[in-house]
Amino acid sequence: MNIFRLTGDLSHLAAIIILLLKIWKTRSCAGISGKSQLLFALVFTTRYLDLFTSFISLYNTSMKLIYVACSYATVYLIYMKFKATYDGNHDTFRVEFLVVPVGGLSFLVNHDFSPLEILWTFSIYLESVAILPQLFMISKTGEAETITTHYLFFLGLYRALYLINWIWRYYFEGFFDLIAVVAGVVQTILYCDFFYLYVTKVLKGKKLSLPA
Amino acid sequence: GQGVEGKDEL
Repeated sequence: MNIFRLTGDLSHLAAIIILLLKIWKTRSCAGISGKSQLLFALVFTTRYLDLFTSFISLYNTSMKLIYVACSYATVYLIYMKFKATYDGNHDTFRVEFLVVPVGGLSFLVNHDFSPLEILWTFSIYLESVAILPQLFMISKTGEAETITTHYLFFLGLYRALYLINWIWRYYFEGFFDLIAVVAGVVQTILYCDFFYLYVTKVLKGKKLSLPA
Repeated sequence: GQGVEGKDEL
């Protein structure tokens, strides 16, 4: 465990909590892509099946359980409790265009052709693109609430910090996981455009709105 | 680690 890995995890946790609190406090999930949140719930479910087969550490187990629980709570708030506020008309990204190719790829390119490893690989590939419905929604409506942009910032920061963590681990531990690294690079690149807008607009107190 | 069940990263 190095500082980049730890701050990456905490940044991920911050993103998840920010989103949950935003929905809970405003009693609304307006501007939030339910599809992205469903994909994240699927990501955590397929990745953390090793909870049943192996114990790494108390930290590892607790964080996995928290991520899974929070992602299901978020999906519940969007599709059940505050369904009336869900902006389904703008959440029109076709998720099958992500899930099907990612599913196929995880069968073809993995470390080991075993059920748990294929599901882990699936979750890594899926996570890298799971934010696309949310970014698509923002590009469609042309704007995002500031709190939503904070959520996206921490979510993007998490994978960027993981990239530094992997460089660290490569040099100091000889650890290298090509699947995670390539997917992590793709995932981080998807946030670059958003990072630019976040720094140039949101951090200067302006609302994130895109030119029509 | 790589290709083993039970991952230490999240």
